[in-house]
Amino acid sequence: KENFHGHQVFRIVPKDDVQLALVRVMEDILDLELDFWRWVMPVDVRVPSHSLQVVKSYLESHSIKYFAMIKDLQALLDEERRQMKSVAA
Amino acid sequence: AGNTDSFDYTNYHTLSEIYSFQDMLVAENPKLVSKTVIGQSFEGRPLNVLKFSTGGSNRPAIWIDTGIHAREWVTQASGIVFAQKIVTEYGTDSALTEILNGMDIFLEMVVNPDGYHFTHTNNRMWRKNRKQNQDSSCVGVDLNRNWNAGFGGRGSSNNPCTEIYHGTRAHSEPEVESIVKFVESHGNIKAFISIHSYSQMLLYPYGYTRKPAKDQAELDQVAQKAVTALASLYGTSFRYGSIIKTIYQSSGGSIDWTYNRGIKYSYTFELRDTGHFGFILPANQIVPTANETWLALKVIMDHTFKNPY
Repeated sequence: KENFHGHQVFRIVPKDDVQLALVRVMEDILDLELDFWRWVMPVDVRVPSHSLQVVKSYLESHSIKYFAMIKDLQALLDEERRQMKSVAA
Repeated sequence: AGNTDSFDYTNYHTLSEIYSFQDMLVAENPKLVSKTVIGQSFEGRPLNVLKFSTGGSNRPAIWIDTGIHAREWVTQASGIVFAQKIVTEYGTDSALTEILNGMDIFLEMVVNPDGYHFTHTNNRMWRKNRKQNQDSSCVGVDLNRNWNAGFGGRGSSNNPCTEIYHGTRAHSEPEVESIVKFVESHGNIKAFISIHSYSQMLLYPYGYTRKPAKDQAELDQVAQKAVTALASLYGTSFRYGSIIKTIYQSSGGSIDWTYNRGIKYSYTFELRDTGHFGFILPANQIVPTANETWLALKVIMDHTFKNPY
């Protein structure tokens, strides 16, 4: 099973279309392996652990506001799985 | 669960549990519900569609689908609730009873069964189907970029490694092609409603072009009524409008194709939530999400019934 340990979901809040375009540029950088959950403003994107620093630096260098909406994705998945198992039991 | 009354609607379910639910619903309501297998997925799973009909032949019909994107679990779960509601409200809810006395409803709860199974067994965040793409190690096609409506345009990708890969050609994916063939052979579908999550929106064509749909004014009015009905239950706020103006440009989407095929009432929902959980929306949100969405669905179905074309 794919493990999402260390992955975070950022909520990015571009202030205008220029900043939104700068965010979209990241989608084309496949090495980042970003997974955009929501493209309207604000933008939600899953960031793998290996890309966290790069994405943070990129956003900060362009003064684009963001925060970690989900700080530990795997913890949420584990909770979901626990709930399903407990209901089934 | 031994029957649909004891089925746990408040929890997420595996594909086999959903398929069992469908069979139970058919067995319990043989005069109202039947199951049609419209095709097979890439990995050979059946593509089941439930037909709710009180009789007649090739009646005008309403299509509802959930789960074209595998990880949007609240949509498949809501589809189950909708099916149960159709059965229990027929004969008690006057509006739905009238609709079903004149029209059929088709419901495909899991448009993307391979992807859905994969979210349960390998990768909870999987969105696409499980097509093995030639000349690429990356798997899957975005089934909502594979329709013949601005296919291959902006808002889709020709790179199999992206989440919005459109596939090799329009309708290349069996999960899409099966619906296309079904819609075309039926020929009398009057509303087509495709359900996604999450962003809290009700959208109508177009996604691939800024050109307004010729019925935009009416589609907008109905959408406004529908989101008002939805909000009446818990105050959940939905935005509404054309796809391209409300979210972003996306080419090759299902409702753009259905609209261009002449299905005027083509809508797509983006269900809860507001972004605190995304695809990990807790199971206790399933029934409230389905209940509020059902109110909006009924507005669209009722308008379709009362405005034949």
